[in-house]
Parts: sequence; C-alpha cells; structure tokens
Amino acid sequence: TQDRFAATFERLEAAFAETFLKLFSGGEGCLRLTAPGNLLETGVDIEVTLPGKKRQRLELLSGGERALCAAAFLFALLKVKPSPIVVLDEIDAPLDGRNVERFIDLLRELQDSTQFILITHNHVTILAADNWIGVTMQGHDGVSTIVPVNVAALAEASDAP
Amino acid sequence: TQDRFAATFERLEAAFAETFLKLFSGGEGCLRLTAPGNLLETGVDIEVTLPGKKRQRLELLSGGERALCAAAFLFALLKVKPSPIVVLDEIDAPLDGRNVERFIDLLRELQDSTQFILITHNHVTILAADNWIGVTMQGHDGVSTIVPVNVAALAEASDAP
Amino acid sequence: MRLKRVRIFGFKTFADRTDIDLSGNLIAIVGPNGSGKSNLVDAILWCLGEANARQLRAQTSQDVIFSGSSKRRPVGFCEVTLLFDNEDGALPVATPEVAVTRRLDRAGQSEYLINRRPCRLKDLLDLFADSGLGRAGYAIVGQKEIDQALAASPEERRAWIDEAA
Amino acid sequence: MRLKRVRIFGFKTFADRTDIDLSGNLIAIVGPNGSGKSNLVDAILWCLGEANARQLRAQTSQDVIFSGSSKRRPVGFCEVTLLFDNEDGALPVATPEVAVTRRLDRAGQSEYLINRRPCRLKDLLDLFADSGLGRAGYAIVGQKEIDQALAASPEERRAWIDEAA
Ligand SMILES: Nc1ncnc2c1ncn2[C@@H]1O[C@H](COP(=O)(O)OP(=O)(O)OP(=O)(O)O)[C@@H](O)[C@H]1O
Ligand SMILES: Nc1ncnc2c1ncn2[C@@H]1O[C@H](COP(=O)(O)OP(=O)(O)OP(=O)(O)O)[C@@H](O)[C@H]1O
Ligand SMILES: [Mg+2]
Ligand SMILES: [Mg+2]
Repeated sequence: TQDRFAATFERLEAAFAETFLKLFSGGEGCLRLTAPGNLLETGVDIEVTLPGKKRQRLELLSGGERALCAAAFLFALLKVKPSPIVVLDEIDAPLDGRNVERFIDLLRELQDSTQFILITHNHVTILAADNWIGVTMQGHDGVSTIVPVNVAALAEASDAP
Repeated sequence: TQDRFAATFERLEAAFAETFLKLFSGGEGCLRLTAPGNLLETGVDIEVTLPGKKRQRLELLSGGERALCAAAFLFALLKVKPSPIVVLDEIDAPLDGRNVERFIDLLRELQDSTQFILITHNHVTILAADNWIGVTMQGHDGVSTIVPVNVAALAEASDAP
Repeated sequence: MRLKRVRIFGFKTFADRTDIDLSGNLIAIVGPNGSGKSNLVDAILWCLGEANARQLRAQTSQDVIFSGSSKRRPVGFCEVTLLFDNEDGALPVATPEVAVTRRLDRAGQSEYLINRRPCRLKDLLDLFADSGLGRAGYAIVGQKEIDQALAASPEERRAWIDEAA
Repeated sequence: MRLKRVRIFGFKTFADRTDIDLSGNLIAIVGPNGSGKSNLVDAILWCLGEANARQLRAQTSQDVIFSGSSKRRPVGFCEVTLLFDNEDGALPVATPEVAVTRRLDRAGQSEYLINRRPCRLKDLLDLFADSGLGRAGYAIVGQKEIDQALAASPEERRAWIDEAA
C-alpha cells in the first residue's frame, strides 16, 4: 500500500497545482510530505503562493482565500478519484463575485463525470445550475416543504424563495 | 458589584427579548442565569424559540439562525451599554435576503448613537450604507489601495469593486 | 451512477412525506434561513450510514426524528430512501435502479434496506466502498466545513489521500 | 465620539501611506477577497492595544509588518493612527480631536502615542476603558467570530455582561 499511497500522492500533487492555478488565475499551490522517508506515517502540508504575493503560511490567508484554497484541494481529490455525487453546503459563501465565477468554471469541467448538489444563497451560483429545488416552510409551522423555484424572478432579486 | 451585575443582567434580559423579536419577527429569546443564587460565579444561558418552532437547543439551529441569534445578543449588549464605534466583519454572510433587511433595520435604530463600520459582500447591506470605502490591490502586487466605490454600478452588479 | 430521488418522512423538519426529484448535473438548493436545506444534506449522510450524531448536529440518535413544532405533533419514526440510477452498474447490485433506505423509531429500533430488503449496515457500507461516498468521504461537505481541509493537521489530510488511493 | 480617520503605514498589506476618511454612520467596506479589508479591522484592533498575536491572525508580533510581495520589498516598521472626533468630550482628553498612534519596528521596539506624545499602553487602555471599545470589547467582531457568542460557554458570556456593567 506504500506504493499506492506514493502514486496517489503524486497524482494529487499535480492535480492540486492545476486546480489552484485555475481558481486563483495565477500563483502556485504545492503539496509536501512532512516525512517523505516514511510513507506509512507521513502527513501532508499545503503551501501556497497567491498571485502578486509572497509564499505565506495558511493562517495569514483571508476568509475568501482560505475557502478557495480548500476548494482547490477538494477538486484535486475529485480529479484523482472522481465521486459520482458531490454535495456542497454554502461553500461559495465567503467568495467575491469574481471567485464565484472561477469556482463555477471548475464545477463545469467536472460536471460530465459528477452530479453536484449545491446549497447556496449566491445568485451567480443559482443561475449557473440546471435544476433548482426550493426548500421553505410554507405553513410557518416548522415543517419543510419543497416548492418550485422561479429562476427568472431570481435573476432580478439576489435571493431564493 | 453583585448588585451592578444583577441590574445589568436584568436590562440585558429585556433588551435581548426585544432585539430577538425584531430580528426574527416572532418567537422568543430568553437569557437565564445558570446559578441565580451565586451572582459572582453564575454563567448565562441562551434559550430560544423560533417562530413556528418548539424551544430547541442552540446546536440544532441552522447557520443563518445562529448568526441572527448571535446578532440579537450583540445588539442587546449595545442597547445596555452603547459603544460609540462598532466594527462588524461579514456578519451578514450567512443571512438570506429577508434576514439581511431585518438586520439593517436594527442597525438603523442604533445609528444615531453608534458609528457602524461594516465589511460586507452583500449588496443589500452595501446599498444601505451612507459612506463606502473600496479596498483593492490595484497593482496586483500584494499591496492594498483605497479606491472610490461606484455605488450606482453596484446597484446592478451584486459585488464590490 | 447518480442520485435520482430522495424520499423523506419524519427526518428533522421533513415531517410530511417528501419526494425530491434530483435530475440534472448541477442542482441548486435554495431557500430562506432555517427552512431545512442542511437538514436535507443530513438526511443523505444519515441514509448512507452516518453513525456519529454530532456530524448530524444532534446529541442522541433519536434527535433526527421530527420533534414537533408550534402547530405539529412529534412523529414516531423517520425514514429516508435514496434512489440511485445504476444503469452503468457502478454499484454491485444487478438492478438498473438501487433504492437504499434507513429507518429509525423512538425506541431506537434501526433498520437498513437495499431495494426494500433488510440488510446490515456493513452491507450498505460495502455497497458504496469504492464510490467516494464512503464514510470518510470527501464528497459531502457540510456548512462551514470547507475550512477544515486547511485547518486539518497534515496527518488528517493524509487520511483523505488514503481514501482516494 | 466617533472615528474620523485611520492612517496606516506598513501594517500587513498597507505597505504605502494610506489615509482613510470614515465620515458617516453606516460605512460599508467592500472589495475582492484578499484585498485587505480584514487587515483594516486588525489595524484598528492593534492600535487600540491588542496584545495577542493570534487575535490578529499572526504568530509573532512582527508578523503585522508588511513582509513584502512579488514586486515590493518588506518594510522596516509599521504605524497606525486612529483620529477620533472628541467634540462631546467622551474621551478624558481636553482636545476636540484625539489622535491615538501605535508604532512597531522589526527589532520589536513598540511605541504608543496620544496626540503625538508618547505614553504607556496602560494610558491608552485607560483612555477607552469606559467606551465599550475596551479589550474584552464586544464592539469589534472579526470575520467568522459572530458564532462565538453562541458557541461560548455560559461563563464566557458572563464576561461580556461584566464588561457592560
Ligand atoms: N428533529 C427535529 N425536529 C424538528 N425540527 C428540527 C429537528 N432537527 C432540527 N430541526 C430544526 O431545523 C432547523 C435548521 O434547519 P437547517 O439547518 O436545514 O436550515 P437551513 O435551510 O440550512 O438554513 P441556513 O440557510 O440558515 O443554513 C432548525 O430551526 C431546527 O430547529
Ligand atoms: N505582514 C503581512 N505582509 C504582507 N501581506 C500580509 C501580511 N499579513 C497578511 N497579509 C496578507 O493579507 C491577505 C489577507 O487580507 P485580508 O484578510 O484583509 O483580506 P480580506 O479583504 O478580508 O478578504 P476576504 O473578503 O476574503 O475576507 C493575505 O493574502 C495575506 O497574505
Ligand atoms: Mg444550512
Ligand atoms: Mg476578510
């Protein structure tokens, strides 16, 4: 299994560099083994250099930069081992408009092999979808009901039903 | 100081019930002392009943309900002891459109005695402001620059410069 | 393989029989705060065998059963069925559709079913072992969890790589 | 009392001399991810005497000095000045405007000034003791911190009430 781990890590390292570049339009994302001599125990470090900036520790990243970097790691895992179904709950909340678009572009690349179920309040993400499910409490009685979503009205407003 | 604590707690209890009612348009928010017999050591519990729902533990609340409940607690503190300056960093991120409006209404009530500095990506909050500060990295060189904000353009788009 | 439908009864805020059609490859779930969107994610996780109540924002396993509201009485049990399209045979079951069901009542009686036939939790976990939807799966990211990949320790991150190996 | 201006040099991503006009009572700070919005909040907190580096997302106190970028060299010191309107005399200083400054260089030399005259950290903290902007102040809520009022223990919540008493 050491060989399998090494082979998977190598593919993940390349996938992460690629997804990072796409999401940040620049900079560099690297994965490093903390103990390369001991494949059974080693951990994995994430080191990033953001476009225009110097290499920094992860703690200094902003809220949006952290979310985008974590998304790059998740999408890299999905490239190495695709999952038929992925569920993401408001992963786009900290992102600004430009970064949401980059995130959507990356989703579209994986859309042929993966079904994405996204919970979101962000109307850029909502408008990018091909099916919409409205969840509300019509009777104001603490019980969830499923309602159709009027996407045309959403295009004007910025929030859901 | 026991008397001062008791008097402050009483005012906070009333203020929390009031701000909770305003932010949730219904339901009930209560504060309880964990050890009413020992005012020097006692902690403070928060118990809430959301409109249409039963009284529940705080862990069961949704992301947006938690943020709104915490905002109610913060505004109650500000009613009991106003601060001339309040800085809030993306406190509106988990809120849906309707709740952002209730949040803005409450800010407006305190606006005469308090200066609010709000970091936000939410265009309902942005449009409610009376002064705007754009922070960007014009030179793409990792250095922050302050730029004017074109609010009219913001009214169409939903994100900042 | 893809998830065609989710059928829920009595799970958290889904007190009524609810049938959700998940056609399409980029599905947006929208709605006001507190309306039940994350509860739907919890329903999927629970049906796939999630055993840790904390992962479902619950303290006890029965916390997932609808506990009543201002106008509705509590219900006695909850049931979630996930209907998968198995045309491509990715799941080791010989039918073009695979229905996975989990049921729980207030007495703590729990039951798993594959295509309406009772099975053990282990059979259900084996079914999804190779699909990325497994227990340590990186494929379901809950609200505010995205930060964890960065906040995790290097050793924890390694576990995801083992899962993908 | 209100905050009229913030002047920053060398603090985090504010490598250039920056002067920010904070007129108005509902001020929105907007901008792309990573552009320096939360760094501005950190600058205000730091200037008011924040001593805990972790509260500023830093490991050492010098981490707040601009450490360079792809095109810019690091700077040797940082300085933040908060200019308060004191027309109402809320601050116990006899001037209609009060300037509070904090400075730090790479050697770790730290300096506080009130109206351009050096003072101790204690003098600065005393200045704001009654204003709600104090150290345990609930008046500055950082990114993702809003959840803490709920996640806090009952005893921690009590500390805010003591602050408000
Ligand atoms: N067993 C249960 N019975 C009844 N109600 C429950 C149960 N478990 C959770 N709830 C209710 O579900 C609500 C939370 O729903 P959920 O987390 O799905 O909201 P959401 O749509 O994700 O909202 P947000 O946009 O704020 O994240 C809470 O109000 C909680 O009281
Ligand atoms: N001492 C320093 N020198 C140079 N850059 C720094 C320093 N400290 C932090 N940074 C940089 O500041 C950036 C974070 O800025 P900040 O947290 O203010 O962003 P933000 O505008 O709040 O973004 P978001 O909308 O994502 O929350 C990081 O990219 C980090 O590398
Ligand atoms: Mg949710
Ligand atoms: Mg920020």
